[in-house]
Order: sequence, then structure tokens, then C-alpha cells
Amino acid sequence: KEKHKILHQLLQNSTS
Amino acid sequence: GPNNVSMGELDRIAQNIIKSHLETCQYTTEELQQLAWQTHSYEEVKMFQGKPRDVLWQQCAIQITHAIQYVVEFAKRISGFMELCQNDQILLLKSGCLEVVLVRMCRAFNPLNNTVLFEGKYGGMQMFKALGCDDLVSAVFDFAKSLCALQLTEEEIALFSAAVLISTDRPWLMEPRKVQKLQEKIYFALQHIMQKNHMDEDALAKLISRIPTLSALCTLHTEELQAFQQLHPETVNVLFPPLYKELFN
Repeated sequence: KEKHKILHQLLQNSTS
Repeated sequence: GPNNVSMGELDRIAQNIIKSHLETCQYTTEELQQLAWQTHSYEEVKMFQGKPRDVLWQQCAIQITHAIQYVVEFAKRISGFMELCQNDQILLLKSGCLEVVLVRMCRAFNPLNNTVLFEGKYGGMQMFKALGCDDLVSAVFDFAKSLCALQLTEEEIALFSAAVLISTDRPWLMEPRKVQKLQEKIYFALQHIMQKNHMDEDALAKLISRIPTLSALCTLHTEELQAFQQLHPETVNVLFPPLYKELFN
């Protein structure tokens, strides 16, 4: 998960 | 419908994916049509060719990363994707996002003069000469041309993109059955739409036959990146977008 921090973050952000 | 999937459900899946696609494309069809014959001048192409290799690489990495962010948004809006476990969401995006970018690229490709939209206008392969990877660039152009030849509608591009992304071929999936169920439904929806739109009975088979090429292009991209990084490690480490590094490094 640490290796894919940004992707993880993008997935967590609510869909605008 | 096939395998106990009702036509109503297939239609719902198709409509959701088409909507997700249209909402997350960088350019609308109308915008692309307006731009289609705006090509970079000879001087502009010369300017791209005169750039240092690492500068053009960086520029392309930024463009690809930008396109990938839209693909992530596309994935998130597909019904069922966010219901997959987090491991599988990340895995599917990590292995499939560039493939979807390449599928989407055919929308911004003009097969009549073999040009692609880059930095606001269309230009040919020679625009990317300074990257020093002619094989990859020409393979990407060939792929775009071959996909354009199938004359896909926006709906078919949407469903094909989803089918490429939600794939059981990716290793290390934790819930492959769940992914498979979703993928099957997407394929049924794609099949249904293609049967309706195309006289050519083999259209779907031809489309599916492009998938191995997609994965070969991504492998080639990784190899070219590795070769570039050996020569310009500081460019990759300091100047490339973090998301690009996370996905491909």
C-alpha cells in the first residue's frame, strides 16, 4: 500500500 | 441474456460505463473534431525535434500522467469497481491504466494523416524523434491506426476501455472471481452493442485481438523507461511526476 501512496490517495478522494 | 444476466442489467451496465467514459475524457468528441486538422507547423515539429532527450521525455511523462488521472476517475465511476477490494483496485489500475490511455488515444488520432494530438495540435511520429525510442513510438502509432480502422463508436470505446481495465489476466488479484463476474458483464454489454452497430460479424473478435498488442506496448514502454533512467537517473528521480514513477518504476 505504501508503494502506491498516490494511487491509493486518488482512489480515496471523493468523485467530484 | 447470457449467463443469467438480464438485458436490463446489461443496459444499465453499458449506460453507466458510457456515462463514466464521457465524463472523464480529456476532450469531447466535438473538441477533437474541431482540432483534427490543426497540425503543428514544420517549425513547431523542428522545435520538438530539437529538444534535449530528457526534456521531451519529461514532457511526455507529464502528459501520460495527466491522462492517467482521468482514467483513475473513469475507473472510480464504473459500478462495481469501488466494491472490489482495495488491493485489486490498485492492481487493476497499476497494470491497466496505460493500456486504457492507449485505447483512449485513438480518439485523438487522425488516421488520414497519421497524426496525434500533442501539446494542443496534431503532429506525426517525427514529433517524438528526440525521445530516442522510434520502435515504441511507431508501434503506438500503428496501434492507434489499427484501432481507428475498426471505426468504433464512443460507446464501444467506453466499454472496451472498461473491459481492458477490469481484467482477470492481471497477476496477484485477491478476488479474481469478483473481477471475472464484472468483466463478463462488460463483455456481454460490449458484444451486444457491437452486434447492433457493425455489419462485420468479426468486429468484436478483431477488437479483442488488439489486447495482446496493448500489453506488448506497455512492456516496451517499461523497457524504454528503464533504458532512459539508466542514462538520466536524476531526470526521472527529480523531475518526473510522482504518480508516473509510482506506476512504472
